[in-house]
Amino acid sequence: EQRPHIHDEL
Amino acid sequence: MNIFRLVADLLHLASIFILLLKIQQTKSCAGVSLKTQALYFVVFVTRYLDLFTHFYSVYNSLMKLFFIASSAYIVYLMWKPYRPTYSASTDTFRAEFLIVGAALLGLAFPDSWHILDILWSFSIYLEAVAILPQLFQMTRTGEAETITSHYVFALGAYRALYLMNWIYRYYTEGYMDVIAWVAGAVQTILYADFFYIYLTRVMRGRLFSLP
Repeated sequence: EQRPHIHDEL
Repeated sequence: MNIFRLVADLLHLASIFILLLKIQQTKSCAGVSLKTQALYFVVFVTRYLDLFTHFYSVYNSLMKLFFIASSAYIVYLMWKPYRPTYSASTDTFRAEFLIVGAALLGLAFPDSWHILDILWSFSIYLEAVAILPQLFQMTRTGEAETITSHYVFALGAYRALYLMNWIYRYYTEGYMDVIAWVAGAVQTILYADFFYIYLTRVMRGRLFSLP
């Protein structure tokens, strides 16, 4: 299953 | 984390406290765009859904919760208790166009086709232009209270530091995020005129007034 990308910035 | 990003985030935090101080001190939200504030609330809610799916750090989670809660609180203050002081007649920028535009961009250029990434992209595009109703209102009235211009300056400085953060991260980690970069650059450019007037007038102790 596709996972959302990681966005570490606010 | 690097110094640019940390200071940027702290300036973002400071901008919100400045705005709350302005409302509390003057007992008025005159000159503050409710549309811009409502757009920021939408930005934070749609971007920070990953609070439920991914843990980064305590700092990250606390900041996200603060941005969502404070933007909701500001919208509430302007909507209810301070409603009589709200300058609705000059807050006339058509914010719905910004929402539709950001939604179309989010669907056309999403970070991925996952629903969270579509919403994240939408929030990035929307944040880039969310200050426009505020800047438009200041242009319409021709001036702003000093504390309101400090608020906008802190927001603009936060964006400018994010650009430096990205340059730093690119060279130190090879970090790339084209969507955030392009939207962030557009967002910072929108402040260019404001920065000029702020630095030449407000810093010299005069009102933010257009020449």
